[in-house]
Amino acid sequence: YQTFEGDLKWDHHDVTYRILNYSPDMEASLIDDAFARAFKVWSDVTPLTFTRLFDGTADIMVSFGKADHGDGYPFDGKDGLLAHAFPPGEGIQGDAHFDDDENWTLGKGAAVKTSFGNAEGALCHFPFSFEGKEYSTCTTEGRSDNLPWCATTADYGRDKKFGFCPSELLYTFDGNSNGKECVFPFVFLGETYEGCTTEGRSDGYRWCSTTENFDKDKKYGFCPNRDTAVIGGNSEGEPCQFPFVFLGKKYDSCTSEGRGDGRLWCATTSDFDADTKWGFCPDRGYSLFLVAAHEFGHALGLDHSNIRDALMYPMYSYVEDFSLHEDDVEGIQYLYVKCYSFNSLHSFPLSSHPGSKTGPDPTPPGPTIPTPGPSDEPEPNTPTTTTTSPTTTHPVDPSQDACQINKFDAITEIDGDLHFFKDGQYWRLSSKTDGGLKGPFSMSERWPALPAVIDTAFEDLVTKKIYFFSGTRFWVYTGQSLLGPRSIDKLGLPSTVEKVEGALQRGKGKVLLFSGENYWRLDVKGQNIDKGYPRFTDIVFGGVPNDAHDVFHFKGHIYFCRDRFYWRMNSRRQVDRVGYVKYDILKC
Amino acid sequence: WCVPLEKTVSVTFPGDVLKNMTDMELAESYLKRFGYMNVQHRSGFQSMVSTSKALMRMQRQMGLEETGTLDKSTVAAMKAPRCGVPDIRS
Repeated sequence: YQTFEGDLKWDHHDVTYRILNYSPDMEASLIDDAFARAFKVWSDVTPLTFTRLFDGTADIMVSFGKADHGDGYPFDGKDGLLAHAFPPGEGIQGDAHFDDDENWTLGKGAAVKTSFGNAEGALCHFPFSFEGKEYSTCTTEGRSDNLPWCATTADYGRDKKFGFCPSELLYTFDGNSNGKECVFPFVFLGETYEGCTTEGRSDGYRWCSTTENFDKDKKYGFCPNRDTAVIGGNSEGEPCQFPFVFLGKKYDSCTSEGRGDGRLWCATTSDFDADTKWGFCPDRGYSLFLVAAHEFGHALGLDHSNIRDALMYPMYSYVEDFSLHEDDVEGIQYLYVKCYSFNSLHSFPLSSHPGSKTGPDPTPPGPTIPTPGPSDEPEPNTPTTTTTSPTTTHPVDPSQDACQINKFDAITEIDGDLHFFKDGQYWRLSSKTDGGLKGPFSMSERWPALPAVIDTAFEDLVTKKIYFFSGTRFWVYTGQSLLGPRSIDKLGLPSTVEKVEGALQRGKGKVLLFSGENYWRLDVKGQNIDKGYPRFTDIVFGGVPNDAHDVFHFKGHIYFCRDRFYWRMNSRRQVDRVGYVKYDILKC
Repeated sequence: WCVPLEKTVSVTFPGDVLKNMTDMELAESYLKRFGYMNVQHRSGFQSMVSTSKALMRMQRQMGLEETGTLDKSTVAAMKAPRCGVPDIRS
């Protein structure tokens, strides 16, 4: 998963939303329900609650629009772009827009909710049989009032359950007429109209007057789409006309002839060549629920995932029994579940007694008596024994000055102290005290199996095991016991990786491993790389060098080093400082 | 000798928002729209990466084989319905 730059998120958990308008494709209650279910996807796995507002400004304003709908990011007609949403914030931020040139359904073809009749608003059942004939769309057969209807069970003759399908003869939506039906003919700007029209509007929505004279009464509403209506083209809302003539040839069904994209279309008059009136044929459409759930993910702060099965993957695919992917859950919980927050992940208590692995410090609090001299090392403040370093280590060459080193082999935080490795030696810098830099110490005394030059190291925050990487091999120290060397491909890293140059603990049991311009997420417990990796470092950690040779955590910040310089990134993934390792960190 | 080949006619449909584009035009527009072409540097200056590199980034993001070329599966992915939010932040 990814979050937006700066981890944009709502600063409150009671998020509000408002539905500004409706699509003609589905009845309003179906749209309300789809949105409510889409929000529930996220509230089920977070402390977030979603409250619908009916007026005023909500955090998330939800609307349908076509093409250029006013935010500078136009839609592109049917298919292609389906919707977009803005990350959390004021104004347009947090809002979600749905392209109304799409055919919005529940994912499996027209979702036609009935009105009146005797089915209590049930959905149409397609196909249904009526007087020996099977129908896959609403029909006006059997009626003299021209109202489309459908059966809500498979067999009308047996069950006699039916309702009326959406039509402008039954109701309108939005507008200012409280859903009243169209009145035909009606007068608009002196012209008489016999059906819904897009005249007078730039957004392509079909409307009608709900009195016989719009010019006088100014009462109007938008026309719902019939399930048989074409989508897009230049005849939105009209039914296909079969047969129709196209380039001199007669067609009795929808065709993809004449189009390079293979999409099915039909003419809405009997002669396309003469009238050029057409539209795309109704299809399965896009699940408003699934697309809304994805967009609301953006509105809550999630960016696109590169895991194909994740909801936040950028492409649409229909799934019947939806459940949120663990990647989406991790992403949203990273933003909104406190124990999963970035800061808290890196605020594990730093032991004041490096090496203590036996639980809380059994000694009472109080001043410690420092003992001068290098023989205090490595545990100057504690008389307790350690499992990581039972042998006393000694500085091997006091003349070696860390301040003379421009580029360390590896830098990492172990037991709360920053360790600087270079050619078989290391220095320690306490993160808690201003005790300054200690060392150098011999790597071979404390970790005898390691080669002199290591590329990176990290301490698993859960098990306290320390992982060292050198070239394509790694070693794991648990106290003095050793595992390795093993090949890094045992961790799932590809054979093309020549070395691991940086490591960042990211939550319990997860570590990011950096190499070149890529990074992978290691599941330490499972000893494998998570799905969806590698990712490009500069995409997620914008503004840091692509070729950092050290990446590490220190005091709540992430550091990327190149040469003698570091780029410091805060918990909002903003580079807040660039400086010298030697002067700013080592205090040379 | 030969069966006459049926000529494929491509028609410009009135009101059609999507124009006929070559695959390369489609790719360039896609890579730009979804953030794969522009790279913002630390200085704030933006530069374009090569189409091949942008394609590789896109292929990686979409879980496709990273060929850096406009192969069939990449074109298909570019034509698939999707969210309008860019994949790569600037």
